[in-house]
Amino acid sequence: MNIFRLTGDLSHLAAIIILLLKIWKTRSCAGISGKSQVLFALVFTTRYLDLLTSFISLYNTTMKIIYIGCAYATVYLIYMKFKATYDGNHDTFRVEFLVVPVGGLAFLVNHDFSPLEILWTFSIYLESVAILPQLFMISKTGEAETITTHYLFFLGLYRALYLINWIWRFYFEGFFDMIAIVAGVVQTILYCDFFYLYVTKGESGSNKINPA
Amino acid sequence: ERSEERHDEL
Repeated sequence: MNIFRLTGDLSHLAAIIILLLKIWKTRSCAGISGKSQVLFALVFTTRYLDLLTSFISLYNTTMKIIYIGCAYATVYLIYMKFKATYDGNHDTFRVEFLVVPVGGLAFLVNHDFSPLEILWTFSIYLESVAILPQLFMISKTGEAETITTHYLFFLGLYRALYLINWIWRFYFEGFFDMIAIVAGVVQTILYCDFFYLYVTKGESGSNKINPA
Repeated sequence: ERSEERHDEL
């Protein structure tokens, strides 16, 4: 464990908690893409099946359980409890255009052709594009609430910190995982446009960003 | 070919 990975995990946890609390406190999921949240729940489910097969550390197990729990709680709030506030008309990204190619790629490019490893690979590829429905929805509505932009900032920051973690681990441990690194680079690049808006709009204090 | 090294990251 290094400071970049720890900060990355905490940033990820912060994003997940921020979103869950925002929906819970405002009792509304307006402006939130339910599709992205379903994809994240799928990412955690397929990646953390090793909870049943191997124990790495208390930290690892605890965080996985928190991530999975919060992901499903968020999906529940969006599609069940606060269903009336779900903005289905703007959450129209065709997720099958993500899941199918990612599923195929996971079969073609992986470290080991075993069920757990293919599911892990699927999860890594899917996570890199899972935010697209959310970014698409924001571009359609033309605005995002401030709290939603903080959620996206921490979510984007987490994988950027993981990229530094992988540089650190390669240099100090000789460890590197090409699949995770390539997917992580793609994932972080998808946030660049948002990061630019977040920083520039954040300074002007306007409470909504208007992506191009 | 990677060993059965587990994924230790989240």
